[in-house]
Amino acid sequence: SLTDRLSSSFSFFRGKKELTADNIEEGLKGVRQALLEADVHFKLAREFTERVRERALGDKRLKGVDPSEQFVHAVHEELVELMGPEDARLSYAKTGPTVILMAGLQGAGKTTTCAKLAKHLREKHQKRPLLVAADVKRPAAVEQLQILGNNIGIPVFHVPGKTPPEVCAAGVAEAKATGCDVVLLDTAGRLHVDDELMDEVAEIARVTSPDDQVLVVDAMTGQDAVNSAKAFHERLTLSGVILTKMDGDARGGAALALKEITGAPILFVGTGEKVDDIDAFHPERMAGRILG
Amino acid sequence: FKGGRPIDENLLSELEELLYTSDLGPIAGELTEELARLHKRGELKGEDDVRTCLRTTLLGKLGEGGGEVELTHKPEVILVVGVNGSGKTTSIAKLAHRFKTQGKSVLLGAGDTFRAAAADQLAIWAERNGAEIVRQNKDNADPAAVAFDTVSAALARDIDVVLIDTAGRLHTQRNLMDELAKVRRVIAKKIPDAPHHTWLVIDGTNGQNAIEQAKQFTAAVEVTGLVVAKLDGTARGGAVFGIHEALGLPVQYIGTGESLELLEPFEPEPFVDAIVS
Ligand SMILES: Nc1nc2c(ncn2[C@@H]2O[C@H](COP(=O)(O)OP(=O)(O)OP(=O)(O)O)[C@@H](O)[C@H]2O)c(=O)[nH]1
Ligand SMILES: Nc1nc2c(ncn2[C@@H]2O[C@H](COP(=O)(O)OP(=O)(O)OP(=O)(O)O)[C@@H](O)[C@H]2O)c(=O)[nH]1
Ligand SMILES: [Mg+2]
Ligand SMILES: [Mg+2]
Repeated sequence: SLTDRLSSSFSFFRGKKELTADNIEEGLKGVRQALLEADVHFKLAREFTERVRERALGDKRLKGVDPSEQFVHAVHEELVELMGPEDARLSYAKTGPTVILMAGLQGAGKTTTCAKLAKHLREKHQKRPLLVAADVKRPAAVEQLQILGNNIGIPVFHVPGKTPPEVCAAGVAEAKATGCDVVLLDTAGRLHVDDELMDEVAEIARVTSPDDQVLVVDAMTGQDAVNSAKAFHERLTLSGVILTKMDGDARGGAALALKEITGAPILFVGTGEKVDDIDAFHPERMAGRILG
Repeated sequence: FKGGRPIDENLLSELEELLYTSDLGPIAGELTEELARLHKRGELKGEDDVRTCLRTTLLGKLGEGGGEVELTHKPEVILVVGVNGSGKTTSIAKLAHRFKTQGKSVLLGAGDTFRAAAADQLAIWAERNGAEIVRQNKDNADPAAVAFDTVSAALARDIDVVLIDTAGRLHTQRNLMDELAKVRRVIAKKIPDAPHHTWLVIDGTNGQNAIEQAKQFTAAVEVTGLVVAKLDGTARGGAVFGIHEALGLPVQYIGTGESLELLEPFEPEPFVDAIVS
């Protein structure tokens, strides 16, 4: 844990009455190391460590608190604030169906998450969702969503032979026609450096005017999270992020990049392969996980 | 100034950032410190020296081995494993394509009996490749049974290469890792030294967790090589260095896109150059 890691550097805190610019250096090194090991982006780890420096020194009015505890507390609080907010919500349309665009890199978990989110919205928010299978490229992608939808009794819309923007636009029309109040657009995985596919996802957004543009990200993602977050945010102005495969042991430092670059809240976390494996995002838990 | 820029704090910190952002993890810090040490001892004269030294060191860290697999058994049995969404099924499709182009007969085993449309996905790839496929004949078949049937069919049909797909699983799921170990044991029941290769497909965009994946999968099923997929993006796949340091696993192939021909035998020099240049 961060405390264990810092305990060797705590020897310099011992006997000190308060945190000073000098005695804090070792602690900051330990924090930066912890973040880098957790896949936090190199630049962000440095920026964050600087913020902790300011906060820890600025907080030094806390008398009677052990400096090392005060330091860890400063680190934790700074990260929790960064990770927040807690209880972030999807935006719902004022009139007509709420359109949710799910985008992201290949294999991130979009298709599975669409089904999870649809079930969650029906059970917890009494919505009538429609799933739209707009990945026309990946072999059996449409079938995958159809099977998932079938398993939970949620309709899946697809028109063969149409482009993804056409399928999505038709899906929204279908929702309006059948009284569905949420439309989840499952899109093909794409690289942020593939201009053609980035144009395609921007076109999907243009023809469906989503209420929510969500980036689905694998929690195991490393330093590349900054690059993909930037590119997707530029094309889509993301309104939310879902972090998948959080049931593994990846520390999830990519979450910092997502928050810093897009400012979008982390709405949910994927915690398994089953359709119920979607949970609320808890900033303090994420902070603890990243700090190890 | 001959030899590029002088070696100073800026150059070293620039290189440290380059290595870290390529997902080398703690190795990035170690390498940078080593370069600083060599510089202090006067062994590095300028930026060119530093880059050459870095390149040589990284190549050294990858060691020998890897690249194109040599087919020495009939059938050659290759078991493909890895975490969810890493690129296993697509990599198998590409490998099938490669072996077919080399004039080999290929049989695919649809060992993912869990995920929605997993077997359908592989079946479409089999058809596109002119490869045969063995899939479960009833709902929720045991993946070990499918593996067994696949290897049996390969023997009966005189197949050159067998590629067995498995369901994605996290290395933290004990029961699923046990299931994988069982798949491997069952294959060996049919052909004693099979699977001849067990390849772990790593998502090239993963960070340090790829090292833990490699350790756990190797402990469960004796991984013999890596396939690093999705290196056509901006990720550099630097976790490979940590994996090699911990386990000595060679990289057999890298995936550089979603279509069939986008799989190359691993070559250390371009891989290192992509990081260092
Ligand atoms: N353990 C775990 N597995 C997950 C989670 N979310 C998705 N998966 C698995 O990850 C793999 C990829 O999921 P998909 O939903 O197919 O991913 P995708 O983003 O739609 O993939 P593409 O459409 O190819 O880009 C599947 O094996 C899923 O079962 C999660 O939260 N935990
Ligand atoms: N850009 C790119 N995409 C890839 C590459 N390899 C695989 N993919 C994509 O990654 C996604 C997941 O690939 P799969 O082959 O389904 O991955 P998997 O490991 O079999 O997934 P599960 O069986 O669900 O665990 C698909 O959209 C593939 O097209 C690659 O080298 N480059
Ligand atoms: Mg999908
Ligand atoms: Mg698969």
